[in-house]
Amino acid sequence: MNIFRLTGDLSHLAAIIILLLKIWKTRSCAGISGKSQLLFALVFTTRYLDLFTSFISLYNTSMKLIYVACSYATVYLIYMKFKATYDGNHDTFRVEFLVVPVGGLSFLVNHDFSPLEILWTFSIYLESVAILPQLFMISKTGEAETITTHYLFFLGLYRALYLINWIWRYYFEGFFDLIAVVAGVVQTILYCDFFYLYVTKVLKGKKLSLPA
Amino acid sequence: IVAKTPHDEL
Repeated sequence: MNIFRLTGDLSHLAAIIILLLKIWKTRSCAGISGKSQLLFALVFTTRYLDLFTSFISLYNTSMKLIYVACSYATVYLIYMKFKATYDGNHDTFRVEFLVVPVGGLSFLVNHDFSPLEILWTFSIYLESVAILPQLFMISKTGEAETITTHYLFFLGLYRALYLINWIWRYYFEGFFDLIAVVAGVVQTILYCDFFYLYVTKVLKGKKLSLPA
Repeated sequence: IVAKTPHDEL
């Protein structure tokens, strides 16, 4: 465990909590893509099945349980409790265009052709693109609430910090996971445009709105 | 070392 990995995990946790609190405090999930949140719940579910088969550390187990619980809570708030505030008309990204190719790819390119490993690979590939419905929604409405941008910032920062973690681990531990690294690079690149807007607009106190 | 199950990252 290095500092980049730890801050990456904490940044991921911060993103998840920010989103939950935003929905809970405002009693509304306006501007949030339920589809992205469903995909994240699927990501955590398929990745953390190893909770049943292997124990790494108390930290590892508790973080996994927290991520899974929070992602299900978020989905519950969007599709059940605050369903009336869910902006389904703008959440029109076709998720099958992500899930089907990602599913196929995880069968073709993986470290080991075993059920758990294929599901882990699926979750890594899916996570890298799971934010697309959310970004698509923002590009469709042309704006995002500031709190939503903080959520996206921490979510993007998490994968960027993981990239530094992987460089660190490569040099100091000889650890290298091509699948995670390639997917992590793709995932981070998807946030670059958003990072630019976040720094040039949101951090200067302006609302994130896109030119018409 | 190449990563494989069990994965130690989150």
